[in-house]
Amino acid sequence: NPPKFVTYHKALQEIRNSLLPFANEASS
Amino acid sequence: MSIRGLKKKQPKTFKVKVITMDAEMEFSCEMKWKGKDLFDLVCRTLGLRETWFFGLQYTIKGVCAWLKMEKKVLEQEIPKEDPTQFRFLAKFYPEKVEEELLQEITQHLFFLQVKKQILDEEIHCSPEVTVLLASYAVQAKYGDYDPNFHKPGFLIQDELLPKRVLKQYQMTVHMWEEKITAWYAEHRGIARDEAEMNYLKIAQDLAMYGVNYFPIEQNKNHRDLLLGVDAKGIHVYSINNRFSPNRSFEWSAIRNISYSEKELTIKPLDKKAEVFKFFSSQLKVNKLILQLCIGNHDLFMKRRRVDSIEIQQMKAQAREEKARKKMEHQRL
Repeated sequence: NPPKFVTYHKALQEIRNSLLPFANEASS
Repeated sequence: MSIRGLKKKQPKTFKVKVITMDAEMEFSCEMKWKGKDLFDLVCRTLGLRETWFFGLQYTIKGVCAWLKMEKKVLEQEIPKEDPTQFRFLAKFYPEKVEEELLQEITQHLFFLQVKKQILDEEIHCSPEVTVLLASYAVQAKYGDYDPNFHKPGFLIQDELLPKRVLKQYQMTVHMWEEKITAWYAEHRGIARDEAEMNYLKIAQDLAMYGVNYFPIEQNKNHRDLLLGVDAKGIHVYSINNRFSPNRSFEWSAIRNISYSEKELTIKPLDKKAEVFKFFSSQLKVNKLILQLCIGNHDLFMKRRRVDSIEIQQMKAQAREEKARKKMEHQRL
């Protein structure tokens, strides 16, 4: 299911968290 | 009248190519035309009325310059090429996109220009913001998400994220597409112009948005610095930090800006405050800095005055148009 678009900052937080597991070591 | 006679009567012309963010146009210009004549013709062709944000840019000897309005085109130091090429770009940025950009064409040109700056990494943007921006760009391009129509791989040809962001993560093209599509699906019901405006509303909060940077040297200790000119004022940055200025002068707090050769002087309104002097690399760059300062200052003052009749009419038209579109969109 797509994430719920609640507020701008919450959206950014959700995207940040979802990207985190895939971050390269150098950039994490 | 003979053919010869007719030929004689035709004014001599020269060709120019104007490149906008999404089109190329060729014009025949009369030799006597001023910059304004060409600029007005381009704006009329585009149907653009909010002309004050834009200019015709060209590059000469590696330095960007803007065509002067009051001087003849051919008397300016433009590249000797046939046709002469100009880029039609936003030269000045609004302080608040949602209040100042009225026409759809103006919003669209800003959207395309800012999107390119973000993708080209001229404006720094965090990975999470780039994903959200990409989802609005997709909504603007493809309309509402429909899983039956927007099959996996539909975004493969689109440049949606800066290369720096792609390199930061171990994610395949399909994983990125999935991520962007999840957010794209959330924008259902948003029309193209709204999606582009949402994009701009997010982008305008980025630290580097709308800032023109110039390397400068301060005379005191010859430290390398950057001067930033934007809609709000003049900012001084360390060479390695374009995000937060060390010092800022709002337009309303500046009494005078002047230059002689390579030296530029900013005099604050407060006579007790220190006068800020610095050097740029070339006289040409100084002229450009001053041009941007004058233009941004004029717009800053204009925003704080009562709207002209023309702007009032444009705002009313924009409101009507928006309401009409919304109704049509809901009906559909």
